Amino acid sequence: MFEARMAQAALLKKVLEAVKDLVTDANWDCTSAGISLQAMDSSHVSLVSLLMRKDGFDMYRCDRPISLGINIASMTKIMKCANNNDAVTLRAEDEGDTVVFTFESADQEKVSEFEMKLMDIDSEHLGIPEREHTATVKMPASEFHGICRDLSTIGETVQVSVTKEGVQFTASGDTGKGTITLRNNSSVDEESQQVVITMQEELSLSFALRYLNFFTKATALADSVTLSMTADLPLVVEYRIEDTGYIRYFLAPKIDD
Amino acid sequence: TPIQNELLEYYALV
Repeated sequence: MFEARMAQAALLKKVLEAVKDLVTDANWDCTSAGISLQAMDSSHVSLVSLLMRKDGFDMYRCDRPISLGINIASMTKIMKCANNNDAVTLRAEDEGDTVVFTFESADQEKVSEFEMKLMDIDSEHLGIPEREHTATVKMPASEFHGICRDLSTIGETVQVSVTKEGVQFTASGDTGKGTITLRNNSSVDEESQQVVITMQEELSLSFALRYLNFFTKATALADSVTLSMTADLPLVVEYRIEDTGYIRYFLAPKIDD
Repeated sequence: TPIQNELLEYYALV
């Protein structure tokens, strides 16, 4: 038996928002530690990795590991039936082929139950080693969102350059060129507004803005985002979900022909 | 134009 209850439907809605443009179907892997999901987009260029540890739930029970194969669009439709303040419980039998969503209103006067059929999904799981990166940039999530949106009006590719001076995002296209530079401002009082750059050596990498724009759908989940970069390796874009998990996106770099 | 690499060039399927 798997059963997990979270106090606010809003959180699960935000998680789905952050996943649905990248992934059609995905296995939600539930263990006694929590829920995780790893899925690549259909072109195998990017990957989303979600972790929601059990301590982020009001109630969590997972008798044995279970993978819930879920069509993200169907789950999104069901979650739209919940109010943001509703409590949500997910429930699945060990050998069952459905997952049940229960929404309870804050005043407990309304209870809705939706049953969704599970899918059999062949998951393509990638082994991604945890590693130190050459450069990391922590910045307000809304700032990163704005930069990706603004540079998309200029070109399809962004060059991210990290130097001692700061981090520079550059896009160029038929109509011209755009450059946005952020400087280290780790002295700003409010942590969520800080730009914190760590760097072992200068580097410059190019990425497709189309995917970065998908990643910024997670902006509502966290105040800050961290970009981790190493030459010739995929970019890691991480949004922390409070203190109980994260959503990480990986994007292979573009390499000059 | 830069070539878009795939993740499979960096990470193995497990």
